Amino acid sequence: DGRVISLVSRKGGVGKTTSAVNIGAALALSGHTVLIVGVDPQCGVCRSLGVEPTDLSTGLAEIFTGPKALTDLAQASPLRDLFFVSPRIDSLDDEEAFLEMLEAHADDFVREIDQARFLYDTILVDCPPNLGSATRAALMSSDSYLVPVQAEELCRGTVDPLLEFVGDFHRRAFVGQPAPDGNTAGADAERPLRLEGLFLTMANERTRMGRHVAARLAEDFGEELFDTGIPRTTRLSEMALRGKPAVIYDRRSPGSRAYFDLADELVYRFHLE
Amino acid sequence: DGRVISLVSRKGGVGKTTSAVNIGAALALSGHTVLIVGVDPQCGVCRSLGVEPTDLSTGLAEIFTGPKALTDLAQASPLRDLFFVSPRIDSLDDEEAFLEMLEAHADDFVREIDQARFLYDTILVDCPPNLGSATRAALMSSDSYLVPVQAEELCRGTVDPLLEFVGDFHRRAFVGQPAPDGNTAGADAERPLRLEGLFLTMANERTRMGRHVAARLAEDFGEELFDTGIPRTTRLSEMALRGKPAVIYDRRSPGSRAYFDLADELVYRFHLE
Ligand SMILES: Nc1ncnc2c1ncn2[C@@H]1O[C@H](COP(=O)(O)OP(=O)(O)OP(=O)(O)O)[C@@H](O)[C@H]1O
Ligand SMILES: Nc1ncnc2c1ncn2[C@@H]1O[C@H](COP(=O)(O)OP(=O)(O)OP(=O)(O)O)[C@@H](O)[C@H]1O
Ligand SMILES: [Mg+2]
Ligand SMILES: [Mg+2]
Repeated sequence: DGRVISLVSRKGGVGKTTSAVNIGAALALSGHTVLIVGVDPQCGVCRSLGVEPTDLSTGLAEIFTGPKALTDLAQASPLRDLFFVSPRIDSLDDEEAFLEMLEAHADDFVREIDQARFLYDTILVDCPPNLGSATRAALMSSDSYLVPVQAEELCRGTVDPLLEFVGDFHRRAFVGQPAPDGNTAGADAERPLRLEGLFLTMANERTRMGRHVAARLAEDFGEELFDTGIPRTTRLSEMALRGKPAVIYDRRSPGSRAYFDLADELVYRFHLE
Repeated sequence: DGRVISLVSRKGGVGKTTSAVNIGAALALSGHTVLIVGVDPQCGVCRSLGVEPTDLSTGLAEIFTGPKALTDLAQASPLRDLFFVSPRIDSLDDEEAFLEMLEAHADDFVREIDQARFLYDTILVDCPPNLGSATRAALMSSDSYLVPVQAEELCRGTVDPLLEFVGDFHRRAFVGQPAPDGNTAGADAERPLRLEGLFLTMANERTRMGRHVAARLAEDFGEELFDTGIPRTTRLSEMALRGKPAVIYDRRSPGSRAYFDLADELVYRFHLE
């Protein structure tokens, strides 16, 4: 069965979407079948794959409103083994309805993700920069979560609270909570959620700040910090202009190579468990 | 009376907090008395002023739970005429309680902000990267809102939906809505909300992307785009390490000069109205 990993950070603009798309593409280029599910109402996943949300033929909310399964909504990408699903949000009312459905029917979302595990080796879920209903539904459906940490002080300070809050949320959501039918030992109680690890994004060894943040993270998190960091590169920031993952339009650039290495490290860590 | 301006963007990491603090400091250095109110549960404002949220003696939520007014909660900053108020959030339960109070008692928040207008020339509200209860309470209490636009394609695409969604929200929240006592012409119906303007952040004229985004914004938004853009500089990214606004520790650097110019342009536009 496929694995489900969420990209989570409450700090905005740290590279969640850029990483979900490039890790997904790097895995798809190494023989995995990958589905990227964007639950952020800002639709970053489809925008960075060159598709405006209003041009999508289907949207994620259809799993709640119609007969379609998540796997029916998967859109093709420039890579054969990479697919994506995105919200198709066009108004404030759409967004509010979408977030309310994710809150009220999180278990439907989880069931749909579980069904998709039969078709994909890896499912990556791109979350918005908060711990609201979209991120919660994603965490409930995930085996583990990955935390991109931008190599900036303002971001470093948000990591500890995030890990603590996610832990609190998971304990509350699953363990010991009476299931709707009152049976505390329900199947859900067994859904463990693991920290897959942290990885540095927009890393810059040439600045004092970049070195400071990298050193502090290594000190504070040890093994939990991936060896591979993603450098800040202009090539990576241009991805949304090109509408393709960077690992396709420029495989040999430092940013792309780093994402291939990160994907390899992810797979290596899978085998360690 | 003082003016209230919110820094709003759903895209994360675009410079809302960095701008609120530096515009506030630049205004305080030019003779204005300024209060910065952070409503983002991530407490970016206090972190970038060098204070950990858990070290604060008071927190914003006290306006809901105790006898204190917002102005009693104002903390001193390195500048005589600059004060700030921040949430003091230490757990997931705290965060959820804070956001629920902002939703249920938005009118108390608005009343407190209105009281603070008597003490401060300018009140800047730093919002989280979403349109949830914190940003809504901020918009309801504001005269206008400023939108920082990071000079990146992924951010440019989010500006139009943001302006539309804020417009929808405002129409729903105020105009024509029956006030709780059924009187549709309630005082609230008269709370106009204006777009103060957009301004470019992390601008970089040296890259194709930087030039592309700047050109498209100027084309699409004309007068609404401030003449002053904020360059991407290492100095500005180090602000949280130094715990002071950049305009204090390095007034002459390009980043600080840009924030002084932006504050001047803001004041100039005030007089135009
Ligand atoms: N390694 C990198 N080097 C340079 N630019 C990058 C890098 N990673 C991401 N970016 C750029 O930084 C911006 C933020 O990245 P991205 O949107 O992926 O972050 P995010 O965490 O998904 O943001 P949000 O919190 O809004 O969802 C984007 O404009 C992106 O193009
Ligand atoms: N002009 C700039 N040049 C370089 N770095 C900057 C600039 N403005 C902000 N930064 C850095 O970019 C990161 C994002 O900025 P900031 O946290 O102010 O954005 P934000 O919009 O408030 O983020 P969030 O969405 O998480 O609230 C921070 O680490 C900050 O130090
Ligand atoms: Mg994103
Ligand atoms: Mg912020």
